[in-house]
Amino acid sequence: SSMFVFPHKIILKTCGTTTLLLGLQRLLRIAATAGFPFCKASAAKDLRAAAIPYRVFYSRKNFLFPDKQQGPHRSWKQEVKYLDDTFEGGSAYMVGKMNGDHWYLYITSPNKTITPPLTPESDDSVSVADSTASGVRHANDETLEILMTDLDPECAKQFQLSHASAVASDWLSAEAHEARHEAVSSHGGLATPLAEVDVFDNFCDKPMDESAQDVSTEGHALGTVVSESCGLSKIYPTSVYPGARVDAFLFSPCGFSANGVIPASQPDHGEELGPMHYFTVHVTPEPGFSYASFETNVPGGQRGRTTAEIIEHVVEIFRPGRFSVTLFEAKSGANPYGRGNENPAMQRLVDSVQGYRRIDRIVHDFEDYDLVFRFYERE
Amino acid sequence: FSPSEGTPHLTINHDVAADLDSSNAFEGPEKLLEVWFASSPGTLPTSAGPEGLKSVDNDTWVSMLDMVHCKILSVIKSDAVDAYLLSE
Repeated sequence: SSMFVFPHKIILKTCGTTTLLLGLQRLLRIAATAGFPFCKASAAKDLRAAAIPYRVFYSRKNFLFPDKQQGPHRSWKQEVKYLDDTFEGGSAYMVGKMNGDHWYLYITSPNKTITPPLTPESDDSVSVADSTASGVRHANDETLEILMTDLDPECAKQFQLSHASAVASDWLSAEAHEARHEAVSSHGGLATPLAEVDVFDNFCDKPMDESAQDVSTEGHALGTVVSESCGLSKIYPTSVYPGARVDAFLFSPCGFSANGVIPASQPDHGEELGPMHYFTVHVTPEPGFSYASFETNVPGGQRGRTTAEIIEHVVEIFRPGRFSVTLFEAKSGANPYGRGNENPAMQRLVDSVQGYRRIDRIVHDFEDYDLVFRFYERE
Repeated sequence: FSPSEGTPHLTINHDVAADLDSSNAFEGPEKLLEVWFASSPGTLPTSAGPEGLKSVDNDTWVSMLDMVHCKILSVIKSDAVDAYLLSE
């Protein structure tokens, strides 16, 4: 599971039997405490000082074992009811084949009642946002998600502790040590070389060199090894994305999670200044219900890697039997594409992925976002 | 190794990460929740300060994550976003 905290939004992506929505009320109260506008106490709904969101997105793939889920997560219907009881103006959608690998989305409209006074520091950054009928939105807001099932057994094996330990042993041998050093150097340390992993108990925020230790937990160390060996670290290499950093963890006996942060383009590169971007990967490699997800908000094409290249790269790591690609992209104006022109999200997702047959192609045209969903099966 | 100011840096919650066992995890498909409290980092309310949600301390997030059944394994802190790697 992963959580990304930005100044203005939070993204929480949780796996297995986690009860994500049960944390929602607490989240809204935390945001109120942090200074965001909140509604008055409501005994009926227990919304004590709950912050009013600007907008909310909730999505999930259909579950393999819904009976094992807890709280409101046993069905989409219950989740929607929970969200409808909390928010006003939400809309729920199912995307994809109802009798296949479909995907669910709940989305609220932008809350136009939130028109806060701007902080002095923020005035400049408004100029890079674009104003639409729906409110002010930051440019380049897009999210690419690839959900993969039925992973190739050989690829899935990489995310087993026993296999990763063997790889790590090889790496630590005398010959491999040099190769590893070279590989890490060539990637600028993207996946956090083992010698640079520091351990700080209780989240103390010391500079790294004050209490640096050259040992990490086994999970983090092996996560780094797997990131390098499976090719994950090469998706956004620091040679192309300077300052990128990955935090990876290999679970015992199996399973893998990784977060990456990717600094936005620099103004002197002549590109638009944007926020720090992220990507996240989660893998369940067990045969029978193997699954992997990849999600990123790094704009496609930024510094050269196109969305199609990213998809090909990710699919090659896992070689799934089936996968879906979802691109969720903010529209950039009231009539952004011009008459007869296809929207950028659709243009960015090429149809063909080598070795796969496209089964579905679905486009949703929301108020201020486009959603393009494609589903593929191995040929 | 000494990162320059502004460089993302990693913090590991050793107490949780050292003895984690995922034997009982049974499937991967995730739930994704994204809640926006302002339309962009540039439109934060004055009361939230320039840091906004990033000013919330780790212990406060832990209380929320307990309800979700997740624990923090490690964090990459950067100027613009904090990336938390979580259990399960």
